[in-house]
Amino acid sequence: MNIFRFAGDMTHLVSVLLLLLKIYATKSCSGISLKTQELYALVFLTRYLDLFTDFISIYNTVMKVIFITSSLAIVWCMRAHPTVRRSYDRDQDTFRHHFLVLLSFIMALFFPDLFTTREVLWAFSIYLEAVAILPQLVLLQRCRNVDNLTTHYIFFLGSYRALYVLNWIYRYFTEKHAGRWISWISGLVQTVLYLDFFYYYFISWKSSEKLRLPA
Amino acid sequence: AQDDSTKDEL
Repeated sequence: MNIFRFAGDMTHLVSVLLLLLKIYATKSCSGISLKTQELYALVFLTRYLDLFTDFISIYNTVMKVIFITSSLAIVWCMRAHPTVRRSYDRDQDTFRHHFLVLLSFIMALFFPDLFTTREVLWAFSIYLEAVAILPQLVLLQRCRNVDNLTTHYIFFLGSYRALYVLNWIYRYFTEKHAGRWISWISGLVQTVLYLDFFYYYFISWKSSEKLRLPA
Repeated sequence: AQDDSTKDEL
C-alpha cells in the first residue's frame, strides 16, 4: 500500500464521515441526491462481494464494512427517517439514474476483465461509480444555497478517486505494475467529471464565498 | 484477470 492509496482511502472515509455529520448535525439531507447515494450503495454491494469469501486484511475488511453500512444507512435515512426524509428535495433530484445502472451493466457485460459473475459485477461497480456522482452534481446546480458540509463532502468524494489514479501512476513507475485498464479509464472519467466542481470549489474557497455552480 | 496486488484495492 503506498501513500497515494492510503490517502485515497482516508479521503473517501472522510467524505463518508462528512456526509454522516451533515445529516446527523443538521437532521437534514437538503442538497444531497438520494439517487447518488443509492448508486453508491449499489457500487459497494456489487464490488465487495468477496467480503465474506476472501479475507485480505483487517484494514480491507473494516473499510468495506464501513462503506457498505454507511451507504445503506444514508439511503435508509433519506428514505425513512421521519425528520431527515422531509428535507429531501424529491422534485429537484430528478436525474434518471436507472439509465446509469443499465448502461454500466451493459458495459460490464461487454467489457469485463473475465466473463465470470464476480468479474462482471466488479466491472459493473467500477463503471457505475464513474458516473454515480452525476445526479448529485445536477442537483447541486439546481440548489442555490448548499451548505458547506455538502460541498466539502463532494470535494473529498471526488478527491479519493483522483488519489487512486495517482496511486496507479506511482505503481506503474515504481512496481512496473500495469494495473487494470477498467480501473484506469473509469477512474479518469470519474475524476474528470469533478473538474468543473473542483474549479468552483477552489474559486469559492479563494474568495471565501459560498460555492455556486453556474446554472 | 485480477492479480492479487489490485485485489486489496477498495
